[in-house]
Amino acid sequence: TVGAVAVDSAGNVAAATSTGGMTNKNFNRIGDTPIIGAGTYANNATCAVSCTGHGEFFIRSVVAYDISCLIEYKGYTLQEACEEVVLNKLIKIGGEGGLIAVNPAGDIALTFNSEGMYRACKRNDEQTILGIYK
Amino acid sequence: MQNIAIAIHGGAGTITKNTLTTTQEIAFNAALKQAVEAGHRLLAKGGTALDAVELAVTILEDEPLFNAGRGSVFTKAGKHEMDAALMCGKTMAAGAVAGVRGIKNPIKLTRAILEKSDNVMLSGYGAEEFAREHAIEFAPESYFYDAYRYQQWCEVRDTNLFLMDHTEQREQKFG
Repeated sequence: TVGAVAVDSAGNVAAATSTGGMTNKNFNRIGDTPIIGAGTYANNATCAVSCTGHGEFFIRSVVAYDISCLIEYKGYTLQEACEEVVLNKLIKIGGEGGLIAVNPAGDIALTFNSEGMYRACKRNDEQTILGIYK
Repeated sequence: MQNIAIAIHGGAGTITKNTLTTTQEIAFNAALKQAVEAGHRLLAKGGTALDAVELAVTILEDEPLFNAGRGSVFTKAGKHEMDAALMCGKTMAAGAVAGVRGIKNPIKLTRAILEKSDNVMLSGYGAEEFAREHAIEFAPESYFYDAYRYQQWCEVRDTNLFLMDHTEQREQKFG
């Protein structure tokens, strides 16, 4: 799975996710990627999120929208919301994976509970950050 | 001044120092850098977030290292089925596809659905028909073939197991 989130110079956010699914998947199984709110979500009032991992768990937890809700209704920061969902809620049900998120202020969160996640980000004129391992 | 920012991912899983060679690590980092910096350049020129995420994901879809687009894994039937989604935070408009085959860049199809359809999510043959009507590029099966992905599939195709992105094939799964 691959994905991207961004905020532009007008303060608008967007999210995109694309995947080939899981090796040996059967019965036209689909994961969280194309389900708006589960694997992909964007809202200028809160954040933009793109997920990767074991899709069934992300669907059950409505991960991307859940993060948006924690920001909107509970006043969490972007980082707090991502950690609550990925490092607490998902782990409790055995959901492995992670996500990337950005908010209209330009904050970025790269949160995962697996051993690694291929990731990169760049803000303003700052140096590009690349990461693979935990 | 408004901050501009972009983040990308190329999948998660059991990725450790032991599972990647130095050469592979360099290749992954180069592909990630290319995608994130292309998206950032677009934002720096005043481009929209929607255009930036579509561009970054298109670049990642074209890279066989990642499980999407050209690098998509094999299904039980030995085919490639892809899913994708795109959402705009300003308008809350969204486009999504599930289970499409032969589409070179599924993310471009989601953009067409977002902009030219009253629907949010299309699947299978219908989504492919919509793609043809909107001149979305298709690619032959050979475009999606990758020897490493094929080997991954061969190891599990006679079982009911399925594997996540970048999942290390641990022996106990096949006992």
